[in-house]
Amino acid sequence: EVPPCINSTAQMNWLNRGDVRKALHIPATLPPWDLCSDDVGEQYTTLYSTVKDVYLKLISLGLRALVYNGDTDMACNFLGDQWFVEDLGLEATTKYQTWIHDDQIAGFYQQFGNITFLTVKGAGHMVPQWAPGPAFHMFQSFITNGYY
Amino acid sequence: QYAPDEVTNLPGMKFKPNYRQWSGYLQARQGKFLHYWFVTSQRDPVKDPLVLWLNGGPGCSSLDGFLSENGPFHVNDNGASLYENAFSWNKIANVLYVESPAGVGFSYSDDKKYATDDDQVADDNYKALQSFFAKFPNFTQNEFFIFGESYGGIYAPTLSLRVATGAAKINFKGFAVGNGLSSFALNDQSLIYFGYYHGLFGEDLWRDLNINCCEKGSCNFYNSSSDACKTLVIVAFGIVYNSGLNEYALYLDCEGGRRSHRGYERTMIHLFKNCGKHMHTLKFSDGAPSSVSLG
Repeated sequence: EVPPCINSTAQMNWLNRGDVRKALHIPATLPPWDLCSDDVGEQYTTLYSTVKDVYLKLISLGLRALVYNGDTDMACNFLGDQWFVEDLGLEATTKYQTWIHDDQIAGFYQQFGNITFLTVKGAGHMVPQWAPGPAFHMFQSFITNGYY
Repeated sequence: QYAPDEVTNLPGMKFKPNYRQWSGYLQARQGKFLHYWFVTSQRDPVKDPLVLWLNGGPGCSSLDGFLSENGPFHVNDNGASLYENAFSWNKIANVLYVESPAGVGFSYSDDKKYATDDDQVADDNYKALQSFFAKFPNFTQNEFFIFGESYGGIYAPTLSLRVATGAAKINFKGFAVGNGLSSFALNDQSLIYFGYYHGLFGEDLWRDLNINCCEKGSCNFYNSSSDACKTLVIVAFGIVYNSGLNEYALYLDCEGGRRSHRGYERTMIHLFKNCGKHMHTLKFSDGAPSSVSLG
């Protein structure tokens, strides 16, 4: 069983081939691969209703952070994450502005010191899947600490 | 590098990769083994950063990230052959995918007990990371980043805190969260505005939500004490999550239909938890209570 609206049949079929499992060094005794585990999902206990304090500790240690959202997702919508970053109470170091990819507006971003909030226009929950070009651009900018 | 885990050929791969890859197991807590799949950078493995990618769920596999999102190759619809991903993130970085926690994908626990929580997952991920660097000691020099998606909005920062404050020598630079669950309250609260902005709610429902959930200019759609508000929020969320829309991408078709995954439902029900105890008596899939008409 998978999350709604996701078709992972192809991956499942490939990963559950005996020769693929052998090539990936997966013990034959293990059950078939599935996108999500009901066992884990059903018995999972959430402890953090918010990770605000964790973020504040990490930012205070001088780490760099990026919070990005495909802006058509409703499971974790961009507005909630934008409000989360704003609620950290850090001073904005840029205005809320567009970022460009391939001469098109790819979304919006704003920086608050070491943390950047960025949207990827028209992308859903899995940004690298549904907006691979802008996702790669964003990824490169973040890991090189470059401009968006 | 840890030779026994190296993957030198893969069924269905007709192209010759210009990077190396390893697949095997990392040691988490005693008796728990997390499957990892590691691909080096197509550019400069020695100098390029090392990136850990974690999908969320909770309980979903990071191989979805590899094979559907940012990995070097994806699976064709025939489920048998592979094609190269032109936008793979390993074009500029060494990328490590870990299926976490134990029980997810090919990760397992000797005792087959899979109950866990946020902190245990973070501890296990940290141990697994140390196990990775024990297998690939050369990569302790590389700049290191942690990426989490969805429920990875909990995984990534909690693991990052252990990496940033732990004893292991890791050249940790930062973390990123994609469409992450950072705050249940803000995720709920914002979804009402998101849904209204995209025209998913009619004027009646929007007016009733404002009347019953807002006062003095501020609204609480997350944990209102008003039963009327809670009922209306259920209706609104029912439209978002249960009316056939693709909640992962509003403007895309709902691939694969509405099959549901209990873990996902539990997370979504958790999102509803603000609707008070009686919500837990409502089966999510029952949608809106009959007493409320959909405009």
